[in-house]
Amino acid sequence: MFEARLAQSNLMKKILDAIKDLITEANLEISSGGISLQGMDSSHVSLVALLMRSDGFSPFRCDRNLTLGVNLQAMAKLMKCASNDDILTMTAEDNSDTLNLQFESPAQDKLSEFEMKLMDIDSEHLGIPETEYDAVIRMPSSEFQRICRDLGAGIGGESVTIACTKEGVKFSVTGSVGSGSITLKQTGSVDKPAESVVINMAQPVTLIFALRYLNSFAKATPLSESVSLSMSREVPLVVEYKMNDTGYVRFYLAPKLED
Amino acid sequence: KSQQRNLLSFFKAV
Repeated sequence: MFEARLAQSNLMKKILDAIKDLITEANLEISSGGISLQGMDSSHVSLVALLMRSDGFSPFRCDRNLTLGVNLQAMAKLMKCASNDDILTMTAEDNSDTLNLQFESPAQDKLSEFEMKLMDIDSEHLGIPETEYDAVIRMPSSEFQRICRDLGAGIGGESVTIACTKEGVKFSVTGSVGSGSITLKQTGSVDKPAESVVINMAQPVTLIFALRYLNSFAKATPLSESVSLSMSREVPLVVEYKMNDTGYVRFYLAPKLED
Repeated sequence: KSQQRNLLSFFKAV
């Protein structure tokens, strides 16, 4: 038996909206630690890793580990039937082929119950090695979203070069219209951590990435006020959105090679 | 032009 009660349906809506365009179906792995998910996009260039720790739910019950194969697009549509502040309760029996979703209004005067069919998903689980990154940049998530949008839509760029030095982080593109760059400097004051740009750097690093993936990752912006970019030469970029202290959505993106 | 790397060349299936 699995049961997880989330105070706000809104969080699950935001998570699904953040990942459903990149991966359309995935296995939700349920264990006593919480709910996790890992999935690659169809071209095997990027990977999503989700963790919702059990302490983010009240209650959370998992008698034995379960793998729930879910069509994320369908689940996102179903979640739209919940109001943002509805209490979400997910339940599944062991060996069940359905996941039950219950939405309860805060005043407890409306109860919606849905049964979602599960599917068998044959997915590869990838081992992600622990990495010491050359540079970790934390910035407001809205700023990251804005930069990705502007460099994509404004210049028509396909690839973005991200160069991190002590001075700051520079995003450059060359596109159909011309070329451009946006540089963010480290902010002096850290009074408001969510509004700061903080660079933790062991050595300068420059990498090239497909901009359209970064724009897709930015759909997770509503999940967190800040985002971190972790970069090392010759390894995938990690874009992480933390959900308070109860979990994260991480996106991994393979770099491009300069010819 | 730059060439897109595949994620599977970095992470192994477990």
